[in-house]
Amino acid sequence: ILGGKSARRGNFPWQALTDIHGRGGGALLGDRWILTAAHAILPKEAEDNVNLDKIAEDANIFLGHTNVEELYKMGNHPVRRIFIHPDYNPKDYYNFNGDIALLELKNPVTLGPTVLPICLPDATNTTFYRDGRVGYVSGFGVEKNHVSNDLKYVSLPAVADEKCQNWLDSAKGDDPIVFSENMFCAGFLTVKQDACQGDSGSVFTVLDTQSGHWVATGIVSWGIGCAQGYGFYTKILNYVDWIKGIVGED
Amino acid sequence: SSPVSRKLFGEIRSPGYPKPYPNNNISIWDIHVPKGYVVKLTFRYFDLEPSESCFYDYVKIKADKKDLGRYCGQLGSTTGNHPGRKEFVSKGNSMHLEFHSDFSNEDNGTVIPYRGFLAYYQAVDLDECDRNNAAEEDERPQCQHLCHNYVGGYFCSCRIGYQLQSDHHSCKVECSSELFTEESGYLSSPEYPEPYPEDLRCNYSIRLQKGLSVILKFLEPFEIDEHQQVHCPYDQLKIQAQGREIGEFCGKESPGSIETNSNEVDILFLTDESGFSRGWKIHYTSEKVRCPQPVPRDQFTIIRDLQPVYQFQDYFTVSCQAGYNLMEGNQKLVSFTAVCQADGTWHQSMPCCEIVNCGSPTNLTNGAFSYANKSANNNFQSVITYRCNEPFYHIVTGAGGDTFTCSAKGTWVDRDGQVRIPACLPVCGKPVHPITEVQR
Repeated sequence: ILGGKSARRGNFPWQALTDIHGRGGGALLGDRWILTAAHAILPKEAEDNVNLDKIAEDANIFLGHTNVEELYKMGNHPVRRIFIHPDYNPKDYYNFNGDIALLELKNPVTLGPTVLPICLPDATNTTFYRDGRVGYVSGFGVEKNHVSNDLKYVSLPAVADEKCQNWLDSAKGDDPIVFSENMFCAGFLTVKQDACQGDSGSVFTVLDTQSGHWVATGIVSWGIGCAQGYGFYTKILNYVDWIKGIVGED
Repeated sequence: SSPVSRKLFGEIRSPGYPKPYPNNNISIWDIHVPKGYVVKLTFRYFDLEPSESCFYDYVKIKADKKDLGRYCGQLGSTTGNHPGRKEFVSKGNSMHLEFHSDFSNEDNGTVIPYRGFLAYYQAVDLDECDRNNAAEEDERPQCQHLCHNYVGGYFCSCRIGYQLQSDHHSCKVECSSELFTEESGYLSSPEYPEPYPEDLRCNYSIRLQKGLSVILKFLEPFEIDEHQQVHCPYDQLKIQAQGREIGEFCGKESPGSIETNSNEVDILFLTDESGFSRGWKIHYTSEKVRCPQPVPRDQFTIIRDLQPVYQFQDYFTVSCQAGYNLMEGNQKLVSFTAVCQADGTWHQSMPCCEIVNCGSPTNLTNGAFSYANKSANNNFQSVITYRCNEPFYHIVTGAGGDTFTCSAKGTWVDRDGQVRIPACLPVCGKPVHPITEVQR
């Protein structure tokens, strides 16, 4: 996270630290599911014969602290199964459509002040993606060229799609980067506040003032550099049915 | 003469029947049936030459050395003596039949074709016990006491206390081993109410099935030789029950009624060589042994259909109020029935009713339960309430809510009787320390 602050324990109790292909983030759903980005599990241009069971076996998931060392001491939560959204294509380097995945933990976690799940958006409330809607994104990713040992967070405004698209058209040069309706962008053009590498999979959350619950509206997905403009997030609202289809009515 | 075989029935026909019988013919039949039967004969057809006093042709019947008549003529003829449907019955077991025909059957020069007769006889049981039936010369002695007829014979028996002698007719006092097995009956001194014989050694044994208790009721008159000062020195009536002496009686004062509380009773009657007392008679009955009234051991025990009296083979069943288990020691019983035994005791003792214990309620993952009542035991009607570890979890219950009660079945159930406990589901998006920005 660039331009952010250190989170205190219990600020983002859903934040997970993932160690699959390097460092990533995720968010706890219920008491046994981790929501994350598909490319944190299947990076772009990874080798072909990927074995999800093997990845699940080797994956390390940590919950319940803001300090990486402490997290390691608390021990990881083994993964039973991995679900990658079928639209995600690891071979298409510039297309992050469907960049969403679910990890099922082998054992449910016991919730408490430092381990709590995040809510999913429900279709009735689409103000979450309105231009300027402020949200928080947290993560253990790069800050000033170093991965952070502590959980950082930054508050960013969501940006209207056409602004995202206009900016992208000017910034992407010849790269055929795809901005789809299953994404949204957030952040600033000039202010140095943004998510960065290592934050992938963490969630962009907003406070639903109606219910008083925090809701995950996006997943850190991609960007051009870090704090060089807007950051791009997977639009969770479009995947809630997929998630519920896997997670069940937990 | 043709002796008839010793069948039990048969036919006798005149010579040549049904063709006219020959002249100058004498035919004789001797019918014998087995002992214990008499002969009964009737004519199915009778057509002989009629004549005054049956002088010409006739049939003569004899039995028991008596003449039973001489018959001739045709049905409805004015002369002669037609037997019609008359039944001829012997007293003994034989009958003699004689047929005579003279030299002609002419009437005014015309031969009349009289066809003779067809007679049918059968052996009929002789009721030897009916005094009127005995033939005079019947040498057989009468039954001294009891006579029992059966088809083809009879036998004698004796009153209780007597034994049939080798002549099969006379009875001699024999009461040394009288056995009574009916559930009620009578027994008395020999010859009662006539004076009893001397030198008796009578033993009457009443043996009923276990579980019955014999009751002796003395009838009037009761009279056994006695002595003013000495207790029953001459004749004694002793009553024992399973080896236990119940009493020794004599004199004129009836012992009345005696409950022996036993299914086995022996009555000894010993007499000396003299005396004219009329003796005694007992009507014994029996009733099922009684068991003590069942009493519950606690106020939760219910005795079904409590009866005022419980007797042998009766039973009672016990259940408990809802919420209590039938217990025999540490053993929980599904049901309980006690049967009254032959010795007047219950075959198993009264159980008790122990309050149902539901055991510790199922733990709620990510939650807990608390007792509504201080005793915090898990007994019947204990109440607990489930809570989740808020604010991290929220409770999801069935329609029956989060309060559970220990049911009579030993399970914790909610208001709707469901056993399924609530669930604690994660509360999402409610950090205990949410981000709060101060500086603006």
